[in-house]
Parts: sequence; structure tokens; C-alpha cells
Amino acid sequence: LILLEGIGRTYRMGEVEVHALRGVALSLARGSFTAIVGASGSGKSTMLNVLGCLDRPTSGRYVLDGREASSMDRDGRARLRGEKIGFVFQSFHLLGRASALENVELPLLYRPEIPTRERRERAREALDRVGLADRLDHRPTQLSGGQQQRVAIARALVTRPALLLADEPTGNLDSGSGTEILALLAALHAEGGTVVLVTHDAAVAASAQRRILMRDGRVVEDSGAAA
Amino acid sequence: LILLEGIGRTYRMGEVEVHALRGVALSLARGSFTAIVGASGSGKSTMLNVLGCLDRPTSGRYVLDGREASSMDRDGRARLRGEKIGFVFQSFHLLGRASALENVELPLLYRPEIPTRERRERAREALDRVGLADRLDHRPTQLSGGQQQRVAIARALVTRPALLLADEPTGNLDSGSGTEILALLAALHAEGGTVVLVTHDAAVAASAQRRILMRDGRVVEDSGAAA
Ligand SMILES: Nc1ncnc2c1ncn2[C@@H]1O[C@H](COP(=O)(O)OP(=O)(O)OP(=O)(O)O)[C@@H](O)[C@H]1O
Ligand SMILES: Nc1ncnc2c1ncn2[C@@H]1O[C@H](COP(=O)(O)OP(=O)(O)OP(=O)(O)O)[C@@H](O)[C@H]1O
Ligand SMILES: [Mg+2]
Ligand SMILES: [Mg+2]
Repeated sequence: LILLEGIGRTYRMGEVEVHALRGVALSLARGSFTAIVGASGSGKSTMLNVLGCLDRPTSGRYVLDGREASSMDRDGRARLRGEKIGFVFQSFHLLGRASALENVELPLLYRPEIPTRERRERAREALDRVGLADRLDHRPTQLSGGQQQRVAIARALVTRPALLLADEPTGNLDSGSGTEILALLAALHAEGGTVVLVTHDAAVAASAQRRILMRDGRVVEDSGAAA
Repeated sequence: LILLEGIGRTYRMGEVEVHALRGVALSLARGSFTAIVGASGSGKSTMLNVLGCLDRPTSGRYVLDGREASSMDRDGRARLRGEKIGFVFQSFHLLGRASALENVELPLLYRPEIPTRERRERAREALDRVGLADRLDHRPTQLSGGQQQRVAIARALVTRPALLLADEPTGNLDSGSGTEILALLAALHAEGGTVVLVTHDAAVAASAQRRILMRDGRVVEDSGAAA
């Protein structure tokens, strides 16, 4: 499903260059469940942003489901995201003035074939599955950190995406809530979804089929390189 | 150092009331190291915000270092915070347009007796201690999630506060970085500081002297109630 070849991502700050990704080559099969681990600053979020078509690599090629995402323009990438990708951001990126329900409905607004009533029902269901049935009308500032994280997760799952990318999805959750979230990701995976998550939690990494370790922008270990 | 009596915090949303804290009574000794644990939404951040004088309880009394914080006005609480408290927020709250160095200097700006050169040097040192010596000029959007968290930690520690309150300080950190941060908190504690941290990490909770478990706004377990 995913092919990365010679991927590099460099940030330029005046005279200084930060090499967030260097020479990354990776191939992820459709329906696989992969965990990306590594020290703070090692390039995990940058990697996930490239996979999610949110960021373009400065070098290399990214082919997603047969289409070359790295050479697409903004609109092309936005369409690809809307059709295939669900993304849980490390800092959530919820709309501050919208309720939890409205935040989760948002990705479904881009599917005009879904009637309002069904859209609302699917969003309600998604929030129920992350344990927030009694928080539908709360805005992000009226939610705890872990509740905000769960709204972000519900929003990413509501379209049942072909590719789910999650950046530290349990970072603000107690082990009980974290286990419930992992079960949701496992369910999407069981339905044929492809999951890539970044995590600092060893237990979460252990639940994945494949584990990729990053250091200084490179992939230095890969438990499933043959796959 | 800290006395909470009959503390309640209720949020009103139209007709609905959310009881984020209910009947909390707690006494924390000067120089103690306490961990607050509990499920997502159980009231931990609300508790910490009351302790940090960022939020006023709707009922009950909070006495900090002999002064009744719960009855102070905004200015009184702001002064108390500036003098005695360092706070690491669950969502960091960094200034987006300032560099890491400027963000960490900020609490020292309220101490005009400290000359500019020394202020800059202390901020640089604080960032070095959290492993960010090479990120001084980066703004928050130019930092990884865990790097932003470490800037927030450095900012809370730069004044060597009498009371350090940290809300999930290792939530975005790999175990290596997390261990380094815990060592910094332990160092402050060894110098006589009082530390209260909220955490979902069992290892972090285990390193504290006392463990408080919250559920639905109440303290339901307390390993050091006699202290
Ligand atoms: N402004 C608000 N209005 C209404 N309810 C609120 C508001 N802020 C917080 N709450 C509710 O108060 C409860 C406690 O919130 P708090 O942030 O203290 O939880 P927490 O224990 O820190 O959770 P987490 O582990 O997820 O960070 C939550 O159920 C939350 O929905
Ligand atoms: N806009 C930017 N400009 C300059 N450097 C950047 C920018 N964004 C990120 N970086 C740097 O790129 C490196 C990789 O960042 P990234 O967010 O991918 O790390 P990460 O592995 O997700 O870390 P964490 O575990 O802390 O979230 C970091 O060292 C960071 O400082
Ligand atoms: Mg990251
Ligand atoms: Mg919290």
C-alpha cells in the first residue's frame, strides 16, 4: 500500500539545516499494523506527516495505493487524504469553537452523499466508542486532555479510513482508556484497515505486527523489513 | 505547605453541572514528592490548577504556605504564583512567536533584580538540562512534541520554585528522555522543593513518595494519608 524511497525532509532555518528525515526507504503492506518508535526529536511525526500527505518530502518518492503522492499538488494531496486517510495528531488540532460532536462530524462533511442525520449518528457512535457519549456538546476547552485526545481519535476513525495514522494516540490516557483505544485500532485493522502509529508506550508498540525504530531521521531497526 | 479542605469545583454548562472536584481534603508537607493518578477525566488537572492558583474552587478552602489562596483576588494569586510556583501544563502553553530561549526566560522577567545577562544564562542552562541546547532559537512550531514539552519543563524549573506542579510531564517523551526529566524533578526535590505531578505513567508514579488516586472528582486512595 505504501512505498517510500530515498525520503528526505530538511528544514532550513537561516544558515542552519535540520535533517528531520534522511534516506528513508520503507514498504508497508495493505492491512498491516506498524508501530514507529524512537527518541523525542528522532523524526517520527515528520515521517507520519509525509505518510499522511500533510508534508512533502524534500527528496525521494512516496507512492500511496499506486499514486505518487510526493509529486501531487496541494489539492491532489487533500483529495487523497479525504478519501483514504484518518489522522490523529500529536497535538490533536481540534476546532476550538466547535463541540466534540461537530469536530467528529467534520471529515464526513466532505462526503455529501451521506445525509445529515446519518452523519450525526455516525459521529455520535464514534464518540460513544471512545467513552465520550456524555461529552458530545463540550468544546475542547471544556474537556480534559485525554478527552480531547479521544475526540481526535474518534474524528480519525469516523470515516473508517483505509489508512489510519496515529501520532501518540495514548499519550494522555491512563492505561484503562489506552487499552480501549488500542482495541478500536485493532478492530479497524481486523476489518482490513492499515494502521501506522507512533508511540512512546512499550505496551502499545508490542501490540503491533511490526516495529520500526528511528534515530536522527533514519530507520535504524525494523522488525518486519522482509515483509 | 499545602492544605485543602472541602474543595469542590463545579462547571456549569447551561442546565448541566459537571462536578470536576468533590469534597477533596488533602494536606501535603513541605518538601514532599506526590504523584496524582487516575482515569482520564477524573479531575487531576483541575486539582493541579487549584493547587497552582490558576483556578478558584467553587467551595472549600486552600491554604498555601500559610496564606489563604482560595479567597485571594486575581492579583494576589498571580503574585503568589510568580513567587513560589512552577507549572508544567498538560498542553504546554508556550508562546508561539517566541523562541525556546525566550519562552524559558519569561518567568525570570518578573524578577527585575536579575540582570539580563544572568537571566539569559539561566534560561540557556535550563534548556541544556532538558537536552535542548541546540534548539534555543527554534519556535514551538519548529520543535517536536516532546521538545515542546521539555521547553515547558525548563520554563517551570528556571526559577527553582518552592512548589513544582507538573501535569503529565513525560506524556510525549520516550523512556530515555522521561528518565532524564524525572532526575531533574528529583534534583529539585533533593534541594528542598515540593513536587506534585499528575501522571499516567506507572514508572513515574512509582518514583514518588506518595500516590493519590482520583476517581470522579474525589480522592479514593492515598498511600500517604498519615503524612
Ligand atoms: N470548562 C469546563 N466545562 C465543563 N466541564 C469541564 C471543563 N473543564 C473540564 N471539564 C470536565 O471536568 C472533568 C475533569 O477534567 P480534568 O481536566 O481535571 O481531568 P483529568 O483527570 O486531568 O483528565 P486527563 O487524564 O484526561 O487529562 C472532565 O470530565 C471534563 O470533561
Ligand atoms: N519547522 C521546523 N523547523 C526546524 N526544525 C524542525 C521543524 N519541525 C521539526 N523540526 C525538528 O525536526 C526533528 C524531528 O521532529 P519530529 O517532530 O518528527 O520528532 P518526533 O520524533 O516526532 O519527536 P517527539 O517524540 O518529541 O514527538 C526535531 O529535532 C525538530 O526539532
Ligand atoms: Mg512527534
Ligand atoms: Mg488532565
